[in-house]
Amino acid sequence: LAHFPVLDEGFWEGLEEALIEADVGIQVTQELLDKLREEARAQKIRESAQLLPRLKEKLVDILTTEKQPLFSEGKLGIFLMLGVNGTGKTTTIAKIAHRAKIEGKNVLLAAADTYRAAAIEQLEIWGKRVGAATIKHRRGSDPAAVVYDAIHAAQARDVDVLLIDTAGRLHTYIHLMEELQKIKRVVMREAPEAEIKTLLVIDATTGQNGLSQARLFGKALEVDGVVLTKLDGTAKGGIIAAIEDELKIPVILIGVGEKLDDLQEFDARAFVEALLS
Amino acid sequence: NLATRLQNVFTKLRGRGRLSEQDVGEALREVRLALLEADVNFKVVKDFIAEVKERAVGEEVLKSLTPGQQVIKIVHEELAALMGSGQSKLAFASKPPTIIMLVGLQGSGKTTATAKLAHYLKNQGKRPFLVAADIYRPAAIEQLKILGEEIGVPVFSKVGKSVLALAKQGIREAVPKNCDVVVVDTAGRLHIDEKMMNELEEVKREVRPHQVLLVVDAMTGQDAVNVALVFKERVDFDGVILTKLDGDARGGAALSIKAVTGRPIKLASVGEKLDDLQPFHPDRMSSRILG
Ligand SMILES: Nc1nc2c(ncn2[C@@H]2O[C@H](COP(=O)(O)OP(=O)(O)OP(=O)(O)O)[C@@H](O)[C@H]2O)c(=O)[nH]1
Ligand SMILES: Nc1nc2c(ncn2[C@@H]2O[C@H](COP(=O)(O)OP(=O)(O)OP(=O)(O)O)[C@@H](O)[C@H]2O)c(=O)[nH]1
Ligand SMILES: [Mg+2]
Ligand SMILES: [Mg+2]
Repeated sequence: LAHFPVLDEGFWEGLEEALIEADVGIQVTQELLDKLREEARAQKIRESAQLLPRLKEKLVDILTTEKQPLFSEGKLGIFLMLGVNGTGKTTTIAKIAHRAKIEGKNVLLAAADTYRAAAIEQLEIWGKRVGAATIKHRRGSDPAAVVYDAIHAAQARDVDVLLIDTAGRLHTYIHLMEELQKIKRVVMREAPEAEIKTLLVIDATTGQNGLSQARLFGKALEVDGVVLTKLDGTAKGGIIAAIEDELKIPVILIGVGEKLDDLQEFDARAFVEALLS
Repeated sequence: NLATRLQNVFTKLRGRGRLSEQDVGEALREVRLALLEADVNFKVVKDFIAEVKERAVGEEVLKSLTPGQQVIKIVHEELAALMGSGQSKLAFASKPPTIIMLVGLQGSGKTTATAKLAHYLKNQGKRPFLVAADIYRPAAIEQLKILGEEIGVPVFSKVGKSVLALAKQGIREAVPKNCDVVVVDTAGRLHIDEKMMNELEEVKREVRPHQVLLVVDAMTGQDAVNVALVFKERVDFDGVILTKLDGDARGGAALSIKAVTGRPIKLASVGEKLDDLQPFHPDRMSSRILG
């Protein structure tokens, strides 16, 4: 983008390319560039060096939300993790559990992915590594029943943070979305005193389908936040700009690797700098 | 959908006879939009649109078609040329066992695809053998063993061995079992992870698989090209298994990868069950991408 000091077509095409290649999507890209072009015209801006910071600011505005603390004090915090297959839900649970343990919290895991081969074993191994017990049933059992047991165990054991792992599922499978709704109903009914965070886990390599995911998961259950994983790759994860712009679901955490401490709080400014680098 | 949008473009224009540059320009703006919404790579779209424009401008509109239909016809033909036509088969070794290695980013669907591929080949009369060479992910070996059991295919793994050692031993174990295809599951890895890409290069060099298949998630966005190019350069792959096609992702990554690496998509994964693997149909994919 530094190649175009003059505001010619090449400059605007360069901006469009940078945004689209970051998976921001054509619609949000066009809206942003239309606004920027109008601003340049109205304020008689002649140099590209003046416009790039304005574009970054617009993106930061879309992505900035009021920060909430990750863990609630004095009450049970329940994290319900959902998302399509393979996005990093189980690994993210391990990372959040690790952080909670470091903060001295009592953590419990619920192995409510009762479907996929070795899903329960995978979560249990992570549980042992972070020092958190795992509530589980047999593979093939009703995930809502696992959640029910986990909540009552959490309440009995004075747990601070309960993390619920669910099976990956495509948002287009209505019966699987209904299964999630049932799980959430159980959580709300059995733990009315808890602070419940429903988090949608999205892979940073995802393109425009991420918007469809957020729309349908959001429609089925209220989603409180997004975890954007695999940002340690070369994908920029720009789809969250489209998600936040349309659905106002904030990104609260990012995954930057496969280890327990590869979890960071979302920083809109740092994200936008990386997006347009 | 695109067909309707193109029709709308052309009902506004009155040009018949030959397609004017302006008519084509309008129509191609819609095609470009459709392709970018479908996650086709920006540069691939740019080149594709230029190709179509060159063919379309000045072309005679056939009596049986409207200008919109004419442009769609050209787009479909150019897309088919890019995607490749017909099914791309798996190549088997003249002297068994055929060794197939699955590689790709984290979570793309490799372990499941390894088992699905074994099931698919078993139904074709082959005797597959699986090697669980992901020693990193918790319960990865267990995952493949469970899947292997479900389809009645033996799975080899060995704790405490390096990936290279266990891959080599796994292949040796397949021979006395009279297995003619060995499918090797590997750990998900980033194309920019030097250590992990070096490991993969080393395994490929020593094990010499007859087929390396890159497993790619159909919802991958613009980054698909970066990933495919690096995997091609570092380990080279013979084809792609495109997964999670049972969702509503348009799958533009398929076009991007084929256009940029020349490697075909060989198989499509369309669900989580072990029989959800099918030969890939490029023409169906083109329609899906265009929307
Ligand atoms: N590089 C990288 N890999 C990650 C990250 N988060 C998760 N992974 C990897 O992604 C793969 C899938 O992670 P899982 O936690 O099993 O994903 P999941 O969403 O639970 O998968 P399903 O339960 O099968 O839907 C694993 O190989 C993880 O190590 C991340 O932030 N960066
Ligand atoms: N809906 C659907 N899910 C799929 C498909 N292929 C794989 N999956 C699911 O995607 C998730 C990830 O699959 P895995 O086979 O564990 O992926 P992987 O590439 O081996 O993951 P890593 O080893 O961590 O890199 C699992 O939940 C699978 O069941 C598919 O075609 N459709
Ligand atoms: Mg999981
Ligand atoms: Mg795997």
